[in-house]
Order: sequence, then structure tokens, then C-alpha cells
Amino acid sequence: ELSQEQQALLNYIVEAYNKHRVPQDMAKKLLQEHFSAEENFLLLTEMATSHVQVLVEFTKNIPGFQSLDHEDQIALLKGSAVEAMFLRSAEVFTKKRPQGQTEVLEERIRKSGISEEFITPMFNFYKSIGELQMRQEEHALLTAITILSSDRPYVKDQQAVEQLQEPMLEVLWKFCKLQHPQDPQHFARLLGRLTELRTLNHQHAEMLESWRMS
Amino acid sequence: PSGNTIGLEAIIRKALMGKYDE
Repeated sequence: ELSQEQQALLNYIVEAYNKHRVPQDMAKKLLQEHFSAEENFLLLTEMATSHVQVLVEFTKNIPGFQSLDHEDQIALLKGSAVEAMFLRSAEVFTKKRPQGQTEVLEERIRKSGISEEFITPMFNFYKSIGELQMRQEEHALLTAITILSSDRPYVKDQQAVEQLQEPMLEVLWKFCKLQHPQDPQHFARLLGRLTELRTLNHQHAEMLESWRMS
Repeated sequence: PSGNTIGLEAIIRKALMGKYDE
């Protein structure tokens, strides 16, 4: 059972997660079917900036985050931005969408000029997230847990970060037990996705360079 | 890649200081 405090934390995190989203007009442009390679590149890079801003606004709402050392806050956000973006875009891709929308989104990525060697692991990740049938609470908590990883480069006070992450992990563990009773490994599988995210993160810089060249 | 990291940090610092304009 979630304690009252844990339920309140969960509600708060989910509310913050839902409140901060990429602007609608930008999201609508993504669903336009006809676009040139250049238009696509510009839109996707614009969306990346917006995604980071959304991520920062969400993170500011994580209890205790703004009381961390300021440079540690920067280090955590820098270290987790790419992973958080992949998580958020996985949610978008695996959500049930009106007819044809997922195909348009997929087409944008496949025609973007990004090499197949990077696209394949990305879509494999989206597929593995989809298979988990995650609830919104799980997306929100997993994002917070990703951001609060104390082993990011340049984080000085790792203990302070771990102290913020621990309650999130506990709430997620309980939530998994309550919502996925038929899958006792659900929590472990969610954490396994974080490992997959690290791989995507490491490949990301190489992916950007190759994309820019193409 | 180092250019991307600097760009990312600048966006983060700006967003941390101010409000994201919805």
C-alpha cells in the first residue's frame, strides 16, 4: 500500500509531468505529412530544445531538487537530458494514437537522414517500452528516477541525490506491485530499460554527428 | 559533440533561472 505521503508525492509528480509539455503548435507540425529533409531537421532540432525546457520545468517540481547544489542541478540535467527525451518520445510513440499518426511520426525519423544503425536501437527501445504497458505514473516516476542518477559526470554530492531518488524508487516499486500483480518482475524490467537508455545516450553524440554530416 | 554539450548546458541554465514560456 502507498502511504498517504507516497500517494501525495505520486500525484504531485504526475501532475508536474502532465503540466509541462511541448507546445501544441509544434507538436501539430510533427504530424504534417509533407515535409522536406531540411524542414524535418529544423523541426526535430527545435523540438529537442523545447523538450529540454519541458524537462527542466518538470525537474524543478521534483521535491528537494532545487535545494541541491546549483552546479549539481546542472550536472544532473545535462547528464539525463538525452535519456529523458528518449523516455518521453517512447511514451509518445507507444501511446494509442488516431489512425495514421504513428506512421507519420515514424516516417519523419526514418526519412530524417539519421543512419539506420542508430534508428534500429531507438525503435527497439520504443518497442520494449510499449511491451511494458506502462501507466502514466510509471513514465513520470521513471523520468524522475533517471534525472536523479547520482553517477552523472561532475555531480559532487552524490549522497544528496541518492536521498532524493530513493523515495521515488520505493513509490515506483509499490506502484508496480499494485498495478501489475500478474508480473512480479515488472519493476525489474522497468529498471532494465534504464540500462538500455544509457546505451542510447552513449550513441547519441555519434548519432548527431553522423546526422549533421548527412 | 562538445558544441552540443555547451548548447545543452546553456538551454538548461537559462531554463533553470527563468520560466518556460508556455
